[in-house]
Amino acid sequence: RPVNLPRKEKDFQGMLEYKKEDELKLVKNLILELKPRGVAVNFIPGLPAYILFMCLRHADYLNDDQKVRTLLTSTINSIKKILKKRGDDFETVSFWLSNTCRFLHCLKQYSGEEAFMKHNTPRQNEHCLSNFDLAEYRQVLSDLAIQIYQQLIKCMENILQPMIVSGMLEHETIQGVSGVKPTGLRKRTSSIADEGTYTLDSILRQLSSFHSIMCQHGTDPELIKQVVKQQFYIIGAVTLNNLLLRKDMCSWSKGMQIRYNVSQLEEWLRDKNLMNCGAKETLEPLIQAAQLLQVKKKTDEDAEAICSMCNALTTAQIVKVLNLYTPVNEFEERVSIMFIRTIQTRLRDRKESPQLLMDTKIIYPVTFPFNPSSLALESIHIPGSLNLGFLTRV
Amino acid sequence: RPPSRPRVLLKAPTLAEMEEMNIFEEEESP
Repeated sequence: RPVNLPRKEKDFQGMLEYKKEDELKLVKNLILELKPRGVAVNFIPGLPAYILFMCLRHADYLNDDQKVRTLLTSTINSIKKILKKRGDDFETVSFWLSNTCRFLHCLKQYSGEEAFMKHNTPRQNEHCLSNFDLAEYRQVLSDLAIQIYQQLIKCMENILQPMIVSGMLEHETIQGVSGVKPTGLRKRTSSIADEGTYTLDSILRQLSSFHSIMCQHGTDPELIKQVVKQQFYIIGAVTLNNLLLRKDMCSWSKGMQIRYNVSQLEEWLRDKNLMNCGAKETLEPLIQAAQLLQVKKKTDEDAEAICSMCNALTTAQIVKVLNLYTPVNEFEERVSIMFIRTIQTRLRDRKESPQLLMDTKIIYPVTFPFNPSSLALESIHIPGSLNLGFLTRV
Repeated sequence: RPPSRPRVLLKAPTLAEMEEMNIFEEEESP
């Protein structure tokens, strides 16, 4: 009786053979019907991308340009299709963003172009594509990755948006600071039913959840940094815009609360080792608005200090905060019209837009820095649960 | 080591053009 001895890894060449008629089954099982949760938790990050690339390598090895083309088209169209269907699910979008990037990195790492081979092992160099130059397809994949990134940002924004005003402005964690409520102000009724239930802690927990999902999916660290920067921009912009529209948010004690909240966000960045991703800098307008609520606003010296401090705020924003500023106790007073005029005169020569509100829809341009993998393709096993028994390891 | 033979550049359609080649057409039609 023949003994079914498993082949040794060194005997494999890191390719997966498939029949042309199985291509649809491949993208169906691997992309359209895959449940990201199970895959992300149990298997190596980027496994679908590696499997697709190993199939592509086999088509390249056969020198079958039609097979290469149709596999790439089916892959890209399937990813677009799943994102159309589940585009509002952060996990799905994050999963396909990281896999699309990994697929793109593989196309570079194994392209045979020296610039992308610097970190390859000799064995990895043997696995470079041998017949086709897929540079144009890399461009298409990069365009796809940009689309998925924008979808991820929208998805994240939809989840975060309802928490921001409540967690950053309304909810008070510093006990006894505000003391007396500003006189003559009604408590603003909430437009979102459960708005009042969100706290800064809800925001921090949500940020951690986004972060842990992306890490689990093996998202490139450089890409995570860009997502976090965008998250912080949205938090800062939405908070500042609401502050600029609400008198009850423009008091000394709110300034204190905002500064505390910002320090907690910074602490979160430090905890995740993300201090250098540019996220903190996006909060600068909000930080300055909070400081503006707290500094003295009386003398010419105060005016000078404010003008040099608030360089991330527009004149319209500075003047608005000063106009809205509302004392909450007898030790504070309203800002005089004369003082506001002094500020306006001092800032007259600033070249800037008359913009009051920040544009919360801005998305920073994304880049996908090349991130080669040390994983040996020949060592990759295909778990039975993926239902890809029709692929043969070569 | 990269092979000495030059690779053949595969011309790619754009992302939008690719969508036209809907591989799922048959499956989706009633």
